[in-house]
Amino acid sequence: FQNKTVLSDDMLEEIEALLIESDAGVETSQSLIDALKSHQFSSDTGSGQPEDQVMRFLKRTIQEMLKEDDPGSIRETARPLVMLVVGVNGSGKTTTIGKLAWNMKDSGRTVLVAGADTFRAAAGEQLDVWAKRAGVDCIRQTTGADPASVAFDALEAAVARGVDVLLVDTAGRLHNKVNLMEELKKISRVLGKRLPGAPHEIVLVLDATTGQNGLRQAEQFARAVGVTQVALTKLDGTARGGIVLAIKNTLGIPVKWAGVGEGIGDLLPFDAEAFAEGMLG
Amino acid sequence: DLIQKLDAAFKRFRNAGKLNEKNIAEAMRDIRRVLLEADVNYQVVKQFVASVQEKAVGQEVLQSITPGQQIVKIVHDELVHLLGQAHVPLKWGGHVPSVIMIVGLQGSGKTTFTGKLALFLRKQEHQPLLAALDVYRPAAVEQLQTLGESLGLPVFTGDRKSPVAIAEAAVREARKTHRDVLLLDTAGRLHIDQDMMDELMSIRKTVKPQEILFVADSMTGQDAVRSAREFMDRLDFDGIVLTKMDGDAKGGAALSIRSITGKPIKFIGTGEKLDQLEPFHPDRMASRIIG
Ligand SMILES: Nc1nc2c(ncn2[C@@H]2O[C@H](COP(=O)(O)OP(=O)(O)OP(=O)(O)O)[C@@H](O)[C@H]2O)c(=O)[nH]1
Ligand SMILES: Nc1nc2c(ncn2[C@@H]2O[C@H](COP(=O)(O)OP(=O)(O)OP(=O)(O)O)[C@@H](O)[C@H]2O)c(=O)[nH]1
Ligand SMILES: [Mg+2]
Ligand SMILES: [Mg+2]
Repeated sequence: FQNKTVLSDDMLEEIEALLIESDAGVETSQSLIDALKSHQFSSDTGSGQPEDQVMRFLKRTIQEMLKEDDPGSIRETARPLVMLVVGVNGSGKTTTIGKLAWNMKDSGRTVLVAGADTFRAAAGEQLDVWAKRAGVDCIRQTTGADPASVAFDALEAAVARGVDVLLVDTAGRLHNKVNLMEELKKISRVLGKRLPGAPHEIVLVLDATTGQNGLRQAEQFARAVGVTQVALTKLDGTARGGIVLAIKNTLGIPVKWAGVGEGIGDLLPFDAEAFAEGMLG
Repeated sequence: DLIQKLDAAFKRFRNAGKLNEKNIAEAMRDIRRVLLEADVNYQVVKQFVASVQEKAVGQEVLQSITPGQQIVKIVHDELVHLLGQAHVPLKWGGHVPSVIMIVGLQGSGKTTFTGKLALFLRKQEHQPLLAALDVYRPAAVEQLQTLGESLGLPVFTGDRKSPVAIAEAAVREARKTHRDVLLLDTAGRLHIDQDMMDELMSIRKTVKPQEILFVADSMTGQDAVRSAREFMDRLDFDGIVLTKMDGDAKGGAALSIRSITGKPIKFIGTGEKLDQLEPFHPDRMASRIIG
């Protein structure tokens, strides 16, 4: 069909509203709309209503941008596989670690959890509960201890015990706080000194309700310690987490996990198709 | 920032001849983009730009030698106006204790804010009692207890099972121990979780708080209006708190939540320590959004 007849100004505005309201951001929304405008749609009636074709095209495009061959799989690069979990305050790191520990134990791996958040009130107690629920051990120290030393001790223990995976919880921190980002770099360095290659995965835990600042968070954490994957939490709410499109497009960082609730089983391998559907639905 | 964008835009226009309504329309596109990138809600931006455009086609701008600056001033003033008053006080009202209920989505900063508010009130010669109504999150009660301990203030935990019962018992405890203000820290919850929203309504019905504060993360994007609207419909809260303002998020959610609810922004959180609480300043917020 003629793009002009279907892609009326009204429809384009509706699509733009939909994309922006899912936090895709102005630039990503614009480039999706540009792709839409330059796409050759089929005028054969078998392909369905023009509006449906348009939505299918958008859904496929979004899905392609985020598709991963192996979401939710754990690469067995090393032993122990060290996963450093980072992100801003309140994004869901500690809860996600509980879920990951349970998920991995359930798939037959031995897991150790490190409580390297030695700052926030009751952070250690919170992680302890999750570790117990997941049926794994937790290495931690008292509030005020040096987080890098906790991480180091936990890695020593992980090596000594021959566990498959070490999950390191860190304190929430805003990416514009230089001293806190330096602290995070130190934690990562200390892990790498004890075990070359560690941390093998650096998981940025991102709250799906986050707006455009999410891209900035990803940039800064990537600059500081490198980020290998995103865990997008609170997708059981109404926020659609569209900022991950910009994160993937500009930084190449994939989403591997979706947090969909507060229970231990509420962590799913990221499903690009379901995500695209949720964004446009 | 907005002034640079508009200055550049208007330089182009003036070189092309007299400033007119078409130029203004183009400037509005720049403003729209800045606000959307600052996370102001899509529909709120639409209304905002329409009202600014109306003001911008006035004679002062068209005759001005610095139309960019004129328009920025209109945008800034309109933002300040919409963002509301500075220093709107907490509601009291001769109740003993005065009850303040703290609500919001998961991880927005409620428990930390409860501690901050307790310190703020103590500095004003009040005797706060904190109550831990989050019986769900692991170590949530311990978290509030730790904060209370650091302030030398009592934390009521009740039966650690039923938030409504804990709230009721906390009121009795406050009266018994002569605490004049009771702060209820509640569990984070989704606005679409019917049972949990019902729980809040039940707590409200039971203890009739003088003040309900909706605690929102300042980095929230387009979702801000969805949650604020639902909490507003269910609880008709009295004020808004924006947390993590020490970050670098533009904070457009402030305008979104304010537009949707009409409620005042009473406090901002500016750090993790309990003394990092400040009153809201609409002019500073406006500059931050378009800065
Ligand atoms: N609904 C929902 N809530 C979540 C999800 N993930 C985490 N939460 C909740 O978000 C809140 C914060 O979770 P935490 O695990 O404490 O977050 P954190 O990043 O470790 O927080 P800090 O250590 O303080 O920075 C808790 O109430 C969690 O139950 C999710 O996928 N869905
Ligand atoms: N930088 C900064 N961090 C904050 C601020 N307010 C709270 N936090 C941090 O944000 C995280 C979440 O705070 P909480 O007080 O646990 O949030 P909550 O709303 O009670 O969380 P739930 O009870 O799980 O819903 C913690 O790491 C806090 O230290 C703030 O103004 N600035
Ligand atoms: Mg944590
Ligand atoms: Mg809390």
